Amino acid sequence: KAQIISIVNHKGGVGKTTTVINLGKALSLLGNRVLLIDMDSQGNLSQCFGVHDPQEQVIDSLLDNSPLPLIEITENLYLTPSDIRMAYRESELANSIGADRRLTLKLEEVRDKFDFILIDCPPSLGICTTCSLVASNYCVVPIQPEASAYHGVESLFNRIAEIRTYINPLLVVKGIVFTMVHKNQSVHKSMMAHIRENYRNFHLYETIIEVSTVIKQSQVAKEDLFTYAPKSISWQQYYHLAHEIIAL
Amino acid sequence: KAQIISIVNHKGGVGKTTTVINLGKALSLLGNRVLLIDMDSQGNLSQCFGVHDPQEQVIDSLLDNSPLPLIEITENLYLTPSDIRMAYRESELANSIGADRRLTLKLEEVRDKFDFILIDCPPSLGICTTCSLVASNYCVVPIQPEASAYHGVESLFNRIAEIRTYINPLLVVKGIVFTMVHKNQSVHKSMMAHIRENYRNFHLYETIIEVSTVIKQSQVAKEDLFTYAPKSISWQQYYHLAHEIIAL
Ligand SMILES: Nc1ncnc2c1ncn2[C@@H]1O[C@H](COP(=O)(O)OP(=O)(O)OP(=O)(O)O)[C@@H](O)[C@H]1O
Ligand SMILES: Nc1ncnc2c1ncn2[C@@H]1O[C@H](COP(=O)(O)OP(=O)(O)OP(=O)(O)O)[C@@H](O)[C@H]1O
Ligand SMILES: [Mg+2]
Ligand SMILES: [Mg+2]
Repeated sequence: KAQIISIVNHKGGVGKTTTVINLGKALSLLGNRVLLIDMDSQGNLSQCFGVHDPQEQVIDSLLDNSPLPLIEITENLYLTPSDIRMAYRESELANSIGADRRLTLKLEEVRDKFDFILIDCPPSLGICTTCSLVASNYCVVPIQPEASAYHGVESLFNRIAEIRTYINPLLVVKGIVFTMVHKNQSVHKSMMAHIRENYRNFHLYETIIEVSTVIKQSQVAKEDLFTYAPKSISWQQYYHLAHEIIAL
Repeated sequence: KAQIISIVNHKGGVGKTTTVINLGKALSLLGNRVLLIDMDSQGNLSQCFGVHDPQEQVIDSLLDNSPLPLIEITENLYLTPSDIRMAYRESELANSIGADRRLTLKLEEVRDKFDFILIDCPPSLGICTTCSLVASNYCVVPIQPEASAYHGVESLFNRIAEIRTYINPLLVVKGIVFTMVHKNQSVHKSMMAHIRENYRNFHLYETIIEVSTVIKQSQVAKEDLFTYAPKSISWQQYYHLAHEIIAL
């Protein structure tokens, strides 16, 4: 039965979607059956796999109780898509009966088909992120070590603590991964040191995802890093991260 | 009476807050009285001016009809703050009577005190962004020319068109500004060309805000660019953008 992992951070543009794409690809290459869930009405995850204007998407399934759409990317890698249409039905979801449990129930229906289910969360602490965290065994937090991480990380962990208290006591923060890092930039070095100091109870992955043009290019090409640039340092970093995540 | 301008883009991490801080500072140095409104529950704008855990904030004012809190940053520059507390009352706002008009009414009370009111929008198309756009005469759209801009810009302009159709017919897209750009990166060059091609009806500012470490450092220092590094290229770019915005 699948491990369900939310990739979560309400700060915008810190590499959540990039992490879901490439961690998902790496896990699938290691022989796991992987499902990626696009819980962001921006639909970047879906777009990066070339899926546009999906007729069946996550929000329909959550509201109408229809089966989760599963689009085959490769034999071992599947996608449940979203697009902007989710934004138009999001308040309906927020006001629905048992709103925060709905994703949990839909994922239960498909868990035996997969080894890992990765959920791409939007940059907010609204209903989509809540559903994702409630449905998850684990969450992984990508952090870009800049000014907003200083206080933002605290708010995120408070929300996770609330979800554990009131709805999903089994939710565990599997780890923090530093993303979009320039290893020699003083801001990044001091912020990483600050976070390591203040979040010692949390596991900080050794792998650091560095800033790289190849990542930007792969997404314009609508390909994952392994397909686009298997020899790149960026692919190696995500592949290494996958090993770290499996190991623990 | 103040011109009210939303800095809007539902894509995360494209420099909205950075633009509000530094455009706001530039406008204030040019002799304008400027008010900055933090409509993002992440509260990055407020944090960057050293305002934490504000007892009075925007969400209280919108829900309780109390006066907008105005914190003096400098003689010509004021801030109406937010923090994560807004996230906890956001659904209350969404369900309130006349929700989308509430910011408009609060800003009406202070418009005669200022020449410009800049609104920092969150990375979403939810109630906070809707309130911001309904309250605005203009919006300025920062775009980082990467993969997500390809389709995301369309969704944003559709939402703006809806707001014009149903609630605020006077809302005008003042312009698009390219942000977080590496001028020599092929992805950025081709995406900028693509956007210029497909959005010819819109005004694209000449000023391009380039990637710069100084911007990251200034926010860790909790200072605007003029205070932190007045000789930097980044400050010059935002100062130049301010002139472009005033001129049109
Ligand atoms: N390590 C990296 N180096 C360079 N560019 C990166 C890196 N990681 C992500 N990017 C680029 O930065 C942008 C934001 O990344 P991404 O969309 O993965 O972040 P996100 O957290 O999912 O954003 P959002 O909060 O909007 O969902 C994308 O254009 C992506 O291609
Ligand atoms: N031109 C730039 N060069 C380098 N770093 C930048 C630049 N503009 C912004 N940044 C940094 O990138 C990060 C994201 O910027 P910012 O917070 O302004 O984006 P945003 O659109 O407001 O994000 P959100 O969607 O989360 O509100 C910040 O750490 C900021 O310091
Ligand atoms: Mg994303
Ligand atoms: Mg912001």
